Amino acid sequence: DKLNGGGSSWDYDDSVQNYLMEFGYLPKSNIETGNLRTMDQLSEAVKSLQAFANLEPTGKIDGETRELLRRPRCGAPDLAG
Amino acid sequence: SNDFLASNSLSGRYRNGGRRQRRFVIQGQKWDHHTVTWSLVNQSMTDLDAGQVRRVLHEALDLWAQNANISFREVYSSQADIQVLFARQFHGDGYRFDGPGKILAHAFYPGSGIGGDAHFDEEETWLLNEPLGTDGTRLFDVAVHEFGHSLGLGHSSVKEAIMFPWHHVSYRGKDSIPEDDRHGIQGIYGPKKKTYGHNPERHTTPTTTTTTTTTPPPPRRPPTHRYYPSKNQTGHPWQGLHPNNPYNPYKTTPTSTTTTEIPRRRVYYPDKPRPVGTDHPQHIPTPTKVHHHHHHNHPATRPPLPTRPNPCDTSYDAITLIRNELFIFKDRYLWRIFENDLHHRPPALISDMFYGLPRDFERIDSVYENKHHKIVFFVGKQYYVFNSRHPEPGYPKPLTALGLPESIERIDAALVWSYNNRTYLYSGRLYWRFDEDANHVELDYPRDMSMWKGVGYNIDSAFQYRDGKTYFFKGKGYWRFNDLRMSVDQADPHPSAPHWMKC
Repeated sequence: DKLNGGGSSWDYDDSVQNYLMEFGYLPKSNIETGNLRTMDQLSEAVKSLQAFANLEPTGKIDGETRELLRRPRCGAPDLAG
Repeated sequence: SNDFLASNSLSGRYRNGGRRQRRFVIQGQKWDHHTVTWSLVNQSMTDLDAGQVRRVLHEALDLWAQNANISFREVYSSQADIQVLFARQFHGDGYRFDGPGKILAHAFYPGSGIGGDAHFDEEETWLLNEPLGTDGTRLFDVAVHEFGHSLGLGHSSVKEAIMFPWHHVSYRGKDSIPEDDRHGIQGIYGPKKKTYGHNPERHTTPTTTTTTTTTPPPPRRPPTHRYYPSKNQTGHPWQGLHPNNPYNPYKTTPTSTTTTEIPRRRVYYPDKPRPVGTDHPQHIPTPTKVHHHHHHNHPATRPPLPTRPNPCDTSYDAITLIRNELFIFKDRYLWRIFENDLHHRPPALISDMFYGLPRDFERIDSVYENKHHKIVFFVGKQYYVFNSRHPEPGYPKPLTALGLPESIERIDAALVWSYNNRTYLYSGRLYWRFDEDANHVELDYPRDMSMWKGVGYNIDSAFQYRDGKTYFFKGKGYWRFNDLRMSVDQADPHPSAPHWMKC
C-alpha cells in the first residue's frame, strides 16, 4: 500500500526494499542478517532501478517511480547478483 | 551461479540520448543443441484452454526461431528442455508468485533440471486471442519475453525491447523484432540460416513443429479456485502443492540403485497414465544422499552391517556439536572427535549410542542440539527428539508436524546459525527458519538456497563449530561461511578429511 502513494519520497519502506532486493538492485542476503542499510545504499539502488527503466535517476521514490513499482513485470531480476 | 543469476554475462551498452542504456544481456548459458524441445505441463487447466495456450506458446517461440539459428519442437514429456508451467504462489522453485498483478511470470536460463523452464502466474487474467485493449495480460507478450530468458537473454533497459522487464506490447505481428533483441539472440545462436530448395514465397521451413495432436479445446469454465488435494491442508502455501505438480522438488521415487548421477527430472503428467511402480511423479535422487529402502520383516534377513566408511575418504551425512563434543555421522556409524585428538578414533554404531532409532535405518540425514539441549535427529520424512541417549515419548513424528511441506523427502542439514543463533533447516533448493519456541517453521519461508552464496543446493550438512563459525558440507569438502558477507569463504571447498577427521 505504501507503493500506492503513501509515504515521503525518501520513505524506503519494506515494500520498496523488498522490490529492490527481488530484482537485483540490493543484495538479498540482508534479508537473513537483517543488516540495516545506509540511506546512500538505498538511494543508489533506486537510482539504478530508475536508470534501468529510463526514468530520471533521482534516487527518490517520486510519483513516476512509485508508478513503476506497481507496474506488472517479469519476476526475473534485472541485474545479475 | 544459480538459475536466475548470470555466470558470465555479456551485455551490450550504448549511449542513447546521452543516457547510458543497458542493452540486451547474454547471460552466459545457452542451449548447445539446435532444436530445443518444450512442453506444456498443465495439459488441463480450469480456466484456460490448453490448446489455445499451446498455440500462443508456439507463436512466441516461433518469433525467436525466425530471428536466430534455433528451432523448437513440442513434445509431451518430462524430458523437455523448456517446461512451461502455470502455477500460483509457492510452486517449488523458491520464487513465489504474488497473485494478480505485479509479477506475471519468470523463467530460468538454459541448463539442466529447472534450467530453461518458464512459469506463469496462473492467477493473472491471461488473454489468448482477445483483441488488443481487452482487460488482461496478453500471454503472447509475456511468453515471448520469458522464452528470451529460457534461451539465455537477460533484461534490457531498451524500452521497446522484448526483454524490457516491465510488461508492454513489444511485438504486433510486424515481421521483425526490436533490434536490441535481435542483436541479443543472434549474439547467442547466430542469425537464422537460409534454408534452400523450397518455395521462395514461404518464409522458411516451419521452425516449431509439434508431435502431438491438438486436443479439442475443453469448454471454458469460469475460473474456480484450484483445489490441491494433499493430506493435510494446513494452509501453508506449500501444502497446496498439487501432488502431480512437477515442481514438487522433493517427490522422489525411493531408489535401490546407488547411482550418484542426477538424471534429468522425470515428471509424469497429471492426466497421463504413469508407468507401473512409479508412485511419485518426480524422481530426483540427490547426488550424495540416496536412500535405500530395504524393508525386511525378519531380523534374520537384516542386511549385514554396511562396511565401515573410510573416515579419510567420505562425505558426511551429518556433523554437529553435542554437549560441545564433535560428532560426525556416516551411514550407521558415528565418530566422536575430541579436541586434542591427533587422529580419529574407530567409529561406533549410532545404535550403540542413541537407542530407539528404527532397526533398519541406513543413515541419518541430519542432527543438531537445540536450545533446550535436546538432540534432534532427522531420518527421511520423520524426526526424533532425544533426551540424551533415548528418544522422548511420542517420537518419531512426521516433518509436517514442524510445518514443513508434505513433499519434503528429507532434511539435508539442520543448523543453529552463528550469526543469530536461530535454527535453519535445509532441503534440496530451499531452506526454512525454525522457531524453537513455537516448534514450527516461520512464515515467509521457504527461501531459495542461493541466499547462502556459494553453498549451492542439496548440501550434506551444516553446523556451528566451537570457534563460533558456521560450516557447510557437501561431498568430501566444506566451506566456512562468512556471516556478514553471507557467502562462503572461498569458491572451492576445503577437503574435510584433514581438518575434521585429522587424516
